[in-house]
Amino acid sequence: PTPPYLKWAESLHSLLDDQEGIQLFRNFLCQEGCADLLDFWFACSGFRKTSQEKRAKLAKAIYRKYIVDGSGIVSRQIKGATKSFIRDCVGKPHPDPAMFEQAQTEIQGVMEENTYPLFLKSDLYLEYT
Amino acid sequence: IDSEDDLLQECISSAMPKKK
Repeated sequence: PTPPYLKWAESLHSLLDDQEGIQLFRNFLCQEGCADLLDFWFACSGFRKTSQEKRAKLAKAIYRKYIVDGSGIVSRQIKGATKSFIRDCVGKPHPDPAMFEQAQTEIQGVMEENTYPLFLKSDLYLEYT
Repeated sequence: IDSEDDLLQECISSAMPKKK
């Protein structure tokens, strides 16, 4: 069978589907000072599955932690229009479960084009393999 | 604020793959 670390190199999704892969990728992102990208990506996935009674509070928590401060790594990588859309949704009593979808897609794009290829070339990954 | 952080952590963990 293919060892997990070779699977990680197939696609970002293969990497994010494996606990150990996530751990190593997160360590790499911590070194680079951008672990928030990964945490935000998982927060968006979790948000969709969150029960309705927790959703409004969680939307505020995600917004405050990653988006409201324009100098944060996540906020800097999300388009202005997407941030405005999220700001409008956050104020609603029953936020749409898909309200972070566009932002998640944008952050995934950053990881696919930037941090994920760098990870595969990093000492951390190469030493692991 | 603490409970908001807890909620966020719980949300992130819920989205991670389970042990295989």
